[in-house]
Amino acid sequence: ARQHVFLLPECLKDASKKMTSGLMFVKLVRPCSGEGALYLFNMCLPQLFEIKVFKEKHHSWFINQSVQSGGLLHFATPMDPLFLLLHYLIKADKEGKFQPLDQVVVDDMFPNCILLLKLPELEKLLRHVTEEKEIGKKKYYKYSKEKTLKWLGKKVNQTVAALKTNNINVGARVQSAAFFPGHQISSDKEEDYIRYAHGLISDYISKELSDDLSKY
Amino acid sequence: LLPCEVRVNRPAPVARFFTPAI
Amino acid sequence: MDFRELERDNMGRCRLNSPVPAVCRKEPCVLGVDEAGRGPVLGPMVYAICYCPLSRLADLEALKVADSKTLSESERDRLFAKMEEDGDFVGWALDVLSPNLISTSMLGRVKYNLNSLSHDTAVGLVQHALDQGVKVVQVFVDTVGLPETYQERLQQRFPSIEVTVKAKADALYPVVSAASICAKVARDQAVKNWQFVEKLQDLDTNYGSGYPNDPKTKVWLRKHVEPVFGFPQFVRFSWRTAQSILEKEAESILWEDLPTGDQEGLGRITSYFNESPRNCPHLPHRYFQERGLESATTL
Repeated sequence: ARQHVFLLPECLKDASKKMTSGLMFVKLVRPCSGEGALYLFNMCLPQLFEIKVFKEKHHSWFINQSVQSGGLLHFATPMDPLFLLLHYLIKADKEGKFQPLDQVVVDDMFPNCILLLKLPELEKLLRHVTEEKEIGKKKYYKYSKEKTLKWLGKKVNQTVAALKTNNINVGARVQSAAFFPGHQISSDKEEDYIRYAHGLISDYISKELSDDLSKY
Repeated sequence: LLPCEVRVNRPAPVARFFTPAI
Repeated sequence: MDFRELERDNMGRCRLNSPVPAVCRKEPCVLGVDEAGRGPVLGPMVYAICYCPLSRLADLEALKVADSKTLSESERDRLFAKMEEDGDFVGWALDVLSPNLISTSMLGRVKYNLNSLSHDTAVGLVQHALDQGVKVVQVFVDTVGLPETYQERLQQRFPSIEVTVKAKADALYPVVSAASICAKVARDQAVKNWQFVEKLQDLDTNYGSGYPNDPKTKVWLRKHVEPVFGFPQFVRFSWRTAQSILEKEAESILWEDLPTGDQEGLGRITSYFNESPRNCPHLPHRYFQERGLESATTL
């Protein structure tokens, strides 16, 4: 049987013990490309994680008394579900009207997107990117570009701060594969940080939104 | 994590043949 | 012979030597070099030197260290013990080259073939005797490779010593035959007491002479091949016999090639920027690219 090696946040350790289906791997959309990607749902909280994989040629694993080819290393990192919800809100926006969330977050390519509706504090989250209306105890939402750009602007600033504290080199492209984050190249200008942060965030939003954000 | 690609997934007597050196 | 060091770590090489007889530091000495276990696919190869004063060569001959190839294992052991007893004029030193050292030298990225390894080992042992104060004036060596080049190399390395490299030197010079007995006794003992670093379960030590054409050895090799790890370190992986079994029975393992010109698969960077954006596979942000990370799409 194939085996996989995962680096998971500590908090997930007992998730799989609490509930058999505590941790679920699901295929959901990748907003930047519209294709599918693997995500991890921690059903206990619940919480969404994205899965990145470290892939390099000529690697394999010894796992206990077995060998596993490929040597892939998977990482699960918490991800803001709003990036995925945004993908569906923008898609639904073409109809130009307020809609209940369970009519917006539908996707026959990735039916598990309905798991997003189980996430806590959705209403609070949605306020960052939508206008909402309440009719008879039911909430209706409409994508707001203006609010979204403001929200993404905050994301960029948070990312710039994180890049600085983590000494990420944002200047000229690192030539050697073995880069040394510690060697902070002081010449990195604010502009470089913002451009780099914009680029990173753009991995989680559509091309159009990335261009709008760039102008913004 | 090995610096080579063993192109198979199978049981292997790792403990008998492989002692990780620090 | 005290093989404790070898039994502790049989992955490299280990050097043993007798005490240096006092007379060998005073009188001009003749030294013989020979090896044992050059051919086998199993176990160590042992290089040995044996030396004694020129004035005592007759006594050495009297020990009947005839051509060691004609002697049985027990006769060799008895003769070696005799040399030790009369050790007041005979000295020896050994260099035990483990199968792992032989294999890794021959299979390394920079090839270090068996002849070079042999020559360097012989030179190392002669130097070792000199460093111990033995007054070496003549050296006789059984040839490895072309006698002329070997002779020239050794003569260059030891200009003040008279060097003779000859094929079948162990049949011509008693001091080479004595070295050959030391080497064979040492190799027999090392093989008999081999400590398998692998904790093998159904290990049988019925591997015969270890020579590639020995049927027992062939059966043993086939029985002990492991598809992922190959063989126990007792086996010389660089031997044709071992390699052909691995090619048939073991899994293929790919190592990173030496950096060739243009790394295959990385195409020219411009290939990503052709006109229609759709062709550009969505490259992850450089943060991820620089770390070899990409989004997982399947498990």
